[in-house]
Amino acid sequence: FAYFYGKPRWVRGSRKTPMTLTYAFSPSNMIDYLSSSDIRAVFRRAFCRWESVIPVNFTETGNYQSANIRIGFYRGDHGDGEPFDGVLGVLAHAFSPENGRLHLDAAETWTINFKSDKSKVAVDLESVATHEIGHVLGLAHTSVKEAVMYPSLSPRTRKVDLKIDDVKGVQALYGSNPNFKFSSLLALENSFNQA
Amino acid sequence: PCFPARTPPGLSTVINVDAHNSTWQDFVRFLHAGKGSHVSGMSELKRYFNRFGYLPIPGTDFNDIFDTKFESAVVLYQKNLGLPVTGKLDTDTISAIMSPRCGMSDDASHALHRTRH
Repeated sequence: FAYFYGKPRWVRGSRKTPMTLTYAFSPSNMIDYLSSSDIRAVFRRAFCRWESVIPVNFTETGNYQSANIRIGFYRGDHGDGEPFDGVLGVLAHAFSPENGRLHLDAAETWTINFKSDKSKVAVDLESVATHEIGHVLGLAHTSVKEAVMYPSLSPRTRKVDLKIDDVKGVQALYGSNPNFKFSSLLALENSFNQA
Repeated sequence: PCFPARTPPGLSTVINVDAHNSTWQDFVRFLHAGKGSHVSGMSELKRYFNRFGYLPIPGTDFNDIFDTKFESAVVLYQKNLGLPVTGKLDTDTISAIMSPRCGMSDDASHALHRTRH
């Protein structure tokens, strides 16, 4: 795992209570072929994965402007100096702490279900959301291919489960969720490797 | 009676539309290029490497020569992405380059790190 220069992280409230970060979706920059409830459910699951390993709570809010993490789908040059490039190429980007912007390329064929979406260029929204939330929390790209924070993702590929590399990286920034057990993650990875 | 013209099955035309990534698909032509080679358009690949944190911006425009600096960038890219380190644009490397990816730089010091205003 790797961090951004200066190892930035979110700092909120006291260290004794779990930190709460709010997130919201742009009211004007969304895609219309996936329902709002499906997109919200995908991000809820993606946030839950990180929430399960660190003492941070993620709560959705309707107030986009004041949310800590602001999510939107944008096309081409969208004003942050990092224009999107159309189908495939760059899929998404996010800013390091404590900026909170998480942008997805609206030109991609985002999918939540490969069984119903037969497009060759379909990209799994949940995989990319999970990766970008890692950046929002302060993780940079890793060289571990299996990890969520690996920089590339092929179309029609799903990679949503945090690997030991992801977990160790984020826990070094925020500490461990008291309910998280490394042994269960190790067992899961071992069973996957054996299979 | 007149019937609509029908195309015999043997004469039907099948058009295969390649819906794949057009952004970096063209980089396949650099496959097997190595140090010292000069391939037209390699400056685009150098811009890619610059964008993702492997090459600094030169004083002048990027050229089309596979030079020592570019070789070092390829080696660093291969190490960072867990690829076999050859310093050449082999199949694994070109395939990784053409893969869709996150827009954040692989050089953490060049990432989108801005304070919130």
